[in-house]
Amino acid sequence: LGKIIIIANEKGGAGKSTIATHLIIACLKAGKKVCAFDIDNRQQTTTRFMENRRVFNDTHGLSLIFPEFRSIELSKEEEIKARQEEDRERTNSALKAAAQDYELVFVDCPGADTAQARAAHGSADAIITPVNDSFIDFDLLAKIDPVTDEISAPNFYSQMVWEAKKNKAMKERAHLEWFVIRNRLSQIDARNKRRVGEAIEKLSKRIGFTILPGLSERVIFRELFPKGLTIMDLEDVGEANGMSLSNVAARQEIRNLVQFLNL
Amino acid sequence: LGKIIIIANEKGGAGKSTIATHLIIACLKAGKKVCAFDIDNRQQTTTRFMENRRVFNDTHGLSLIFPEFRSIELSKEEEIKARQEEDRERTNSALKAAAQDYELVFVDCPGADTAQARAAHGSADAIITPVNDSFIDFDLLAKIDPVTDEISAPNFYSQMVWEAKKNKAMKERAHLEWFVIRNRLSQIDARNKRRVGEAIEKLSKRIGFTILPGLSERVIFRELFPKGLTIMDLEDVGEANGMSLSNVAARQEIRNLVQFLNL
Ligand SMILES: Nc1ncnc2c1ncn2[C@@H]1O[C@H](COP(=O)(O)OP(=O)(O)OP(=O)(O)O)[C@@H](O)[C@H]1O
Ligand SMILES: Nc1ncnc2c1ncn2[C@@H]1O[C@H](COP(=O)(O)OP(=O)(O)OP(=O)(O)O)[C@@H](O)[C@H]1O
Ligand SMILES: [Mg+2]
Ligand SMILES: [Mg+2]
Repeated sequence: LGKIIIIANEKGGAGKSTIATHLIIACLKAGKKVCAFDIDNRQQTTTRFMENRRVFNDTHGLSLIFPEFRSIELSKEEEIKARQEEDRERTNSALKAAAQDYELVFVDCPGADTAQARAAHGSADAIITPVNDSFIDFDLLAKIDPVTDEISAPNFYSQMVWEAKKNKAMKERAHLEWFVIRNRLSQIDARNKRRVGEAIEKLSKRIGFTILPGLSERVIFRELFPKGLTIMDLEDVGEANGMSLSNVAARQEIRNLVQFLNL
Repeated sequence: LGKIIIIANEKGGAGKSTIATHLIIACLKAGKKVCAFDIDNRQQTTTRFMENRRVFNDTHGLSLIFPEFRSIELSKEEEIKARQEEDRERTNSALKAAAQDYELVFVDCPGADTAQARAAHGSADAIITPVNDSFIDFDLLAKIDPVTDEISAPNFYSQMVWEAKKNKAMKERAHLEWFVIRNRLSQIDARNKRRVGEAIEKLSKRIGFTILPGLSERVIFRELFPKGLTIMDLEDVGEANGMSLSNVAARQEIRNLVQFLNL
């Protein structure tokens, strides 16, 4: 059975779609069979990425690698509870079905609390949560006492993941792996970076997540979106020769991430 | 009557809460009477900022300046249409009431489509939309043809603002001002920055928004969140002497923004 990996964080702009698209392409290039879902039905960033990739590929006569890409139709039920229940069921069956045929099933989640997103948390084997290097982002994971600087209590997104972990343990006797990855790391910021890093380290021990090798703030991670490409594709479009130092470093950060995940 | 200014963008992490808190404090320091609303009921970043500020202020016996801070209680109606209608009405009356007593009413909106957020778009005199320097963020404003690089059509967030502009013109014969501000600008990224800049310039003429002086990616814009402070407060907490060049530049960016808005 394939592994269902969701890229999730209710915090907007943490880097879910960026990390989802980069992981999808990197795993495909490593020879894995990958199915990808975009359950951010409103913004559809990953859907748009795949559309851009298809247009770029066909216009230039390339043979870029593509995942099996699927979305999950939203329920049209009028009554809210019926609608959420139908969204939940459709998400569960779609993800389970994909796991029958694909080694890796990646799910890009919205920066909002939706029935589909909750169902994805329930069906996931692993959750990857990107976080900006900021106490604003950290706040959704845990509250920090403004006086003592100590972690005072887990906050609502941690609680939601804990709930999903507990349910998976009780219903399936299986372990829900939770990974947190620092994203958009600055090269120059020393003090804030250290403080956020320490807070994440402490929290990882306290509420049980694994810290993944982080990604720096790099233009290449966003510049290729209109073409549906990632840094890992550049060799296939003849642009890997004379790659800048920053791009070589970007590619290494993605490789480190994939390696650490041991997919 | 006071001016109702909402900081809004359905795109998550564009910088709404960061810009809202910095504008609120800067305007207070400029002697304005400010009322601030946080209608992101889930994440409550601006609410947390104000709580952190209060604790920091009282713990250190300071006399930091505070806005009148309000939130709008969510409806508890079971049926979805009734709930949205009640949210809409409460938001409208709360904002109108604040505009009776305060020169400036700032509203921090969520990175999601909620009834309160829609009502805020309907009541606003001005909308400030932050955007990361990225075609991922740009995508919510307008779609770009992957082949020609031309703007092909406005996307759903632009359409929502257009709807609000049209309604305001028809019902109140008043002009809804729309501002877009580039946020988290990189110092070093040349090509992507230029491309995104050109796309925003073209779009501003085509769909009618004013471009504000942007904010750079600077640690100081996020580092002071746990204390509920902004760069504009540092002189009041005795930390403005020996400010780094980057901090002096950060303060100037906020001043340019306030000046341009001519509040
Ligand atoms: N490591 C990075 N380096 C440079 N830019 C990045 C990086 N990660 C993300 N970005 C940019 O930051 C913004 C937010 O990223 P992204 O859209 O992937 O986040 P998200 O969590 O999917 O957001 P949402 O909650 O809206 O779905 C985008 O403009 C993206 O291009
Ligand atoms: N100019 C900036 N320089 C440095 N960091 C910034 C800047 N603007 C925003 N950030 C950081 O980027 C992240 C997103 O910013 P913020 O939370 O203000 O966005 P938002 O639009 O309110 O997000 P949401 O949609 O989740 O409400 C935060 O971690 C914040 O600290
Ligand atoms: Mg996304
Ligand atoms: Mg916010």
